[in-house]
Amino acid sequence: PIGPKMRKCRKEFQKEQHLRACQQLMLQQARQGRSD
Amino acid sequence: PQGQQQEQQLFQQCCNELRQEEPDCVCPTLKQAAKAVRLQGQHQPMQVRKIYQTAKHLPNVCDIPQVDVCPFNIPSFPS
Repeated sequence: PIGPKMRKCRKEFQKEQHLRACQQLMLQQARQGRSD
Repeated sequence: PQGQQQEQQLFQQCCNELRQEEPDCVCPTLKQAAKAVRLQGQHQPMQVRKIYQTAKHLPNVCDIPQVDVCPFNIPSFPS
C-alpha cells in the first residue's frame, strides 16, 4: 500500500507530466550507454 | 557539437524541473519518470539499468536541496 505522501507525488507527476526533460535525458544517456 | 549542446540543455531543463518539485516528491517522481521511460519502448537490460542509475543520481548531480542520491533500487537482470 502507498501512503498519502506517495499518492500526492504520483498525482503531481501524472497531472503535470513533470520531469519530461529528465525523461528525455534518461533515455538519451541510456542509448549512449552513459550514466552520469 | 550540437548533440552535446542539446544534452546540456536537457540537463539544465531537467534540473529546473527537479527544483520545482517538493523535496519529498523528487525521488518518487524520478522513479515514476524512470518507469515511464522504461515502458516507452523496448530497452536492453543494460539500458534499463542506465535509466534508473541516471534517475537515482540526478538530485545529486543537479544539487537539489535536501535530496542526495535517491534510495530506490536499480532493477537487476539475470546474466
